[in-house]
Amino acid sequence: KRQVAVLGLGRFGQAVATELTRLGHEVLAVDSSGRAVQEVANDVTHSAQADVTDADALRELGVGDMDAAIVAVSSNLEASILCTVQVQRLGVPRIIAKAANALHGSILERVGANRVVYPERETGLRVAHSFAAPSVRDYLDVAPGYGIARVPVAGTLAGRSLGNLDLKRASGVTVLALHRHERVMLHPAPAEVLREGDDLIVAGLDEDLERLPSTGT
Amino acid sequence: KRQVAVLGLGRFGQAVATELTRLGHEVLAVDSSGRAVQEVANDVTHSAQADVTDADALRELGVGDMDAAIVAVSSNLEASILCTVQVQRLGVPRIIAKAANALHGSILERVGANRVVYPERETGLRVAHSFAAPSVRDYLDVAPGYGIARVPVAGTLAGRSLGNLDLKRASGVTVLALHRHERVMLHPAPAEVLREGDDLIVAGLDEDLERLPSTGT
Ligand SMILES: Nc1ncnc2c1ncn2[C@@H]1O[C@H](COP(=O)(O)OP(=O)(O)OP(=O)(O)O)[C@@H](O)[C@H]1O
Ligand SMILES: Nc1ncnc2c1ncn2[C@@H]1O[C@H](COP(=O)(O)OP(=O)(O)OP(=O)(O)O)[C@@H](O)[C@H]1O
Repeated sequence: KRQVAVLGLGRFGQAVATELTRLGHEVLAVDSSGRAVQEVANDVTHSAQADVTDADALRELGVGDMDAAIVAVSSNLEASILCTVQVQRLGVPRIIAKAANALHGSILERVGANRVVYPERETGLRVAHSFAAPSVRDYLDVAPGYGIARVPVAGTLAGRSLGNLDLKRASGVTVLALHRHERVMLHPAPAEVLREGDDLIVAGLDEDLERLPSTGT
Repeated sequence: KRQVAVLGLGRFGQAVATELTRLGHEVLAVDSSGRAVQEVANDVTHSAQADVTDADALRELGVGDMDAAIVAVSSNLEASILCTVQVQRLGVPRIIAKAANALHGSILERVGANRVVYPERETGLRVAHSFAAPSVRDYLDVAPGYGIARVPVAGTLAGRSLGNLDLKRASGVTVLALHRHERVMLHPAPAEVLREGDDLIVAGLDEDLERLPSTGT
């Protein structure tokens, strides 16, 4: 389990901080807005109100001893860059930073961010991929033109067995796993009968994912 | 191939519009800002400058004949809601809308959005999952506590065969696919020797993904 500082608690920072805590890590969540801090206080390990560009404040909060920091301020470029610089100077080994655009992101990489995320752009790309295949609810790209998708089972897919559906022959996609309630079956058997509410995890070319039988949603 | 209207060309809308075009769909990209329209003009099928809350403008642009619309304005709640209402009234069968928060999203669902996306929150959740497992560069959640991840091959993983690595025994994760340059091998053979630059696609419990051998990045 890691000690992580999440600096900035907008929608992105708040989601990272609370989810990391749920996953069992020790999370320090910081924001200059008291309201933002209050909103997450019950869902993170520690929370504090402070200016994340202030080196003294960061040092006092123990950010220098953390395994990682997530700089989650992005609409204020100066604050985002300053914060990243301070965190890097404190010796934090891993820094993930949110960027507003490619130029901002390249600057963050130069001043110490090991990884830069672009929430709006990355989500836009995913929506384009899952949109094109209406049965797809989520998407992980593996290679250009090839991906893994989550297909909710509903409508015409429910009640049919995997062997009978034969997605590989019908659409060219391979079924990797079946998710039913909290259970995950890897390489499910052809005899398995699909039920409404199941999720199929499949792999295939983008154009094959598009040709999956519509689940009528 | 579908006809899609992307209404609003911020970072999210711009990414959706250009990626959908790259995937071969017919895309109409609309924004009230001339500069935003100019920025995508060469990367989409059609682009137009208009107020996306204006029913007449939408009708004239032929939005009513489209297969789907993506409402990509979110910081202006009123514009986002009005636009969704107008698009739904024009009879567009599928509407995806970006929301600023859960309340905004529930309103959009009530006025016609079939699917609502939360870019900052969704990316925050993904970062939390891939952060927790430092070898993971991308993540698709399959079930609570279980996911599919992309692991770049570098450092200590390179030069070893899958059979020799035996990730299933060492970390409890299952290798689903190997991505090398533009090729994707599903269920790669144990004899396959990993090379720097490969991507492994693996499935496993979140805590097992965290225990994957570090690739030294
Ligand atoms: N210097 C600072 N010190 C501490 N917190 C800050 C500082 N500057 C901004 N913040 C906080 O960072 C959070 C995120 O700010 P940001 O400007 O990135 O908003 P945003 O882009 O709308 O975020 P998101 O897209 O994640 O919702 C806000 O809650 C804000 O109060
Ligand atoms: N009524 C409108 N008609 C047309 N375009 C609009 C209208 N209102 C806003 N827009 C455009 O929508 C785009 C996205 O606006 P939004 O307010 O969602 O910004 P944003 O939240 O920063 O977007 P993103 O997060 O995707 O970068 C902007 O380019 C803006 O010009």
